[in-house]
Amino acid sequence: WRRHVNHDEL
Amino acid sequence: MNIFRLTGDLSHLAAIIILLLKIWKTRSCAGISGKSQVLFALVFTTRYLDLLTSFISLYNTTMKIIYIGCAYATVYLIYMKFKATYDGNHDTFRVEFLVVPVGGLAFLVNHDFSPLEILWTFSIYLESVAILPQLFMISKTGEAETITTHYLFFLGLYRALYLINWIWRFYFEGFFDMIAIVAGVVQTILYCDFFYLYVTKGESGSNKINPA
Repeated sequence: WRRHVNHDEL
Repeated sequence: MNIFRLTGDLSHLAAIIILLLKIWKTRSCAGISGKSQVLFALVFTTRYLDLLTSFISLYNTTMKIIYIGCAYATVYLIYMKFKATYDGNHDTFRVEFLVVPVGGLAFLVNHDFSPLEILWTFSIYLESVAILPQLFMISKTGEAETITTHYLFFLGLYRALYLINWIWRFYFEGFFDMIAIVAGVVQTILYCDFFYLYVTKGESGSNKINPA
């Protein structure tokens, strides 16, 4: 899986 | 965006609006844990600081502003406007036992050791336990008004729907956020006991649930 830091969920 | 996340957000919004209207219309916050509402205001404040740094969508920005606005309005109604109806004697959960460990954990386990990301992680961990003062207060008073149980039902349902959203996103998008998922599972588990009472007592039509 890819880690991501820009959170697009509420 | 998928149907589970959208339904989850609407369920969350419904819970927040139900509580705000309940306090406003009855002009009373009896049976409501002010501590939990302060924790939720803290959750939204620390999670939505990215309102100042990044724009994701109109929906995202609008919902964040509504959540923050309603959270602070609720805290204001409880601790200022209808302070006389606040049941401080039963709202005695030691929130420092939640905030301190959650704060420490956010420093230890996070995706990126940057201020914004640590605050986001703090808010994710805090949200999973923020309802405890409210559930504790209900167990102490031994009852909850019907409208309060609806508030808790939609609040618990929202993160349960997010769990399905994360399964959906892992399968279709390869998206996977372990921190949000683990905290979401813990959060939803904390509601299980309440969900059971809500469904069983709800059917019997009794207007109050009495958690053992």
